[in-house]
Amino acid sequence: VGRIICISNQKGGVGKTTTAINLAASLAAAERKVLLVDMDPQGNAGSGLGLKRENLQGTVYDALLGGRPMGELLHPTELRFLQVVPATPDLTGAEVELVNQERREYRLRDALRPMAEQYDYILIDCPPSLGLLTLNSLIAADSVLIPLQCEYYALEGLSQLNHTIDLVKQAFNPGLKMEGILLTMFDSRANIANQVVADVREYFKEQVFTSVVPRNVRLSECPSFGKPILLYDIKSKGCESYLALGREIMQREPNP
Amino acid sequence: VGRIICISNQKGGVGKTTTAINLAASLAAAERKVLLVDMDPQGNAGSGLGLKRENLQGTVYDALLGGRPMGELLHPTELRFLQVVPATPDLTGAEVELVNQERREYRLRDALRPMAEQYDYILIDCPPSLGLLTLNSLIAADSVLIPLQCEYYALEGLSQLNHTIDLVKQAFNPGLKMEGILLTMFDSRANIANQVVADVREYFKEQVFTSVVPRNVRLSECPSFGKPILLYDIKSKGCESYLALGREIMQREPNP
Ligand SMILES: Nc1ncnc2c1ncn2[C@@H]1O[C@H](COP(=O)(O)OP(=O)(O)OP(=O)(O)O)[C@@H](O)[C@H]1O
Ligand SMILES: Nc1ncnc2c1ncn2[C@@H]1O[C@H](COP(=O)(O)OP(=O)(O)OP(=O)(O)O)[C@@H](O)[C@H]1O
Ligand SMILES: [Mg+2]
Ligand SMILES: [Mg+2]
Repeated sequence: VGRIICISNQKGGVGKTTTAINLAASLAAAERKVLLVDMDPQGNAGSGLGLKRENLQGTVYDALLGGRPMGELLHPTELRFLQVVPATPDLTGAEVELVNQERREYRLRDALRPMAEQYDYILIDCPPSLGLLTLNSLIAADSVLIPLQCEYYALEGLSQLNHTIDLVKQAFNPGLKMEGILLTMFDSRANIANQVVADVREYFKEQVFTSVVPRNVRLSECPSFGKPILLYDIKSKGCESYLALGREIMQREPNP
Repeated sequence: VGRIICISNQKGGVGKTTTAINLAASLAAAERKVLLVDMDPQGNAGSGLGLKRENLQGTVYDALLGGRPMGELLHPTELRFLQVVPATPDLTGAEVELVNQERREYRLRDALRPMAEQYDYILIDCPPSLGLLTLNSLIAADSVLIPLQCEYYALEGLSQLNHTIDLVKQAFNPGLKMEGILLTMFDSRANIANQVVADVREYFKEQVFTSVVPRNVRLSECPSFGKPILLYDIKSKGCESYLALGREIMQREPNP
């Protein structure tokens, strides 16, 4: 049965979507069956994989509030083993529309339940907030992967995110585990980056992935071509780091 | 009467807080009376100016939902002419709590009305979303300043932001103007950055500020010291660009 991993951090611009897309692609390249669900109204996970808004057959909004089964909302990508359920800006409205709905926190969990059998991994890309869309994602997930930019504000927000995860575990999803903290946009020349890495490894120890994603301009170029890094520049440092992350995660499979 | 400028972009990590803090500091250094209001539950605008959560006398949540006047929530900074109304994570709850409240979209506008007389500029730092907190900020504002990271996803999100601004103008705040688009984190060595700059200047023409903020490590270091860039490294390129932005904005005063 597929593992559901939620990629979340309320701090903006820390590499959530870049991690969601490129981890999904690395796993799919290793022939794992992967579904990527975009829970961010910005819809970057879809466009970063080449989906065009005008060609969409449906979005995650339709599953959360429109009563459509997730199985009808799947979109293919250039990778055979990777499918996407995209998001569009109307998902912003869902935050307000869900407030007075039954089981408002469990909508995504209920919608994904029938899908878990068909995939090895389901990844969820979250928006930069701790509202109902992120709450739904944390409740649907088996584990949380936290991309952490090597900067001061990102580190400052980590305790709040951990606090929210604890609340979700107590109130809604006792089985929620920590997949790990991924250090992103690491620039070894910057003092602040080295300081953040040292602090995070000391405090969170083995919860921090061995793989570190360097700041790498190729990672910021590939979305404009609608391709994951391994289809854009497989020799880049950015690609190497996400393939290494994929291996680290696959190592955790019952019979790797 | 003070001008209220809302600093907004739903894309995360584009430099909203960095712009809010350093523009506020540049204006205050030119002896303009400035109030910075943090509408982001992350609370980075306060901590980036040295405020500690345990010493806060009150937050913007108290004005939106607690019925306290803004005048009681002011915190001094190291700059004589700059005061801050900080935010804390409980503001996340406001997005849900406001949904069923009277005049839910006008709460900030009503709270700021008595303050406008006392300041030359009121700046509002927004969270990375288009929910009720950003809506409140756009409705309270005279104009919107859009920080735009020179990257693909940031450019992709601009049309959605402009669409939202138009909706706000039609339904809530007809006087809302565009203060301008500020290009941030510009790295002249990156093709993607030069491409974005060319596209934005061609399409938005004079709506784009002349000042461009370069990627500058000193800007990511100063928040860890709780100082704006002009009190941390006044000779840095980052500081120069925000002083230039301040001059561009002051040029627009009735009798500059
Ligand atoms: N390691 C990296 N090196 C260089 N650029 C990167 C890297 N990772 C991400 N980027 C770029 O930085 C920007 C922010 O990354 P991304 O959009 O993935 O973050 P996010 O956390 O999903 O943002 P949001 O909070 O808006 O959802 C994007 O333009 C992306 O292309
Ligand atoms: N010009 C710059 N050069 C280098 N680093 C920068 C620059 N501007 C901002 N930063 C750093 O980049 C990160 C993102 O900036 P900032 O937090 O201001 O963005 P934001 O839009 O407010 O993010 P959020 O969407 O989470 O509110 C911060 O760590 C900040 O210190
Ligand atoms: Mg994202
Ligand atoms: Mg911010």
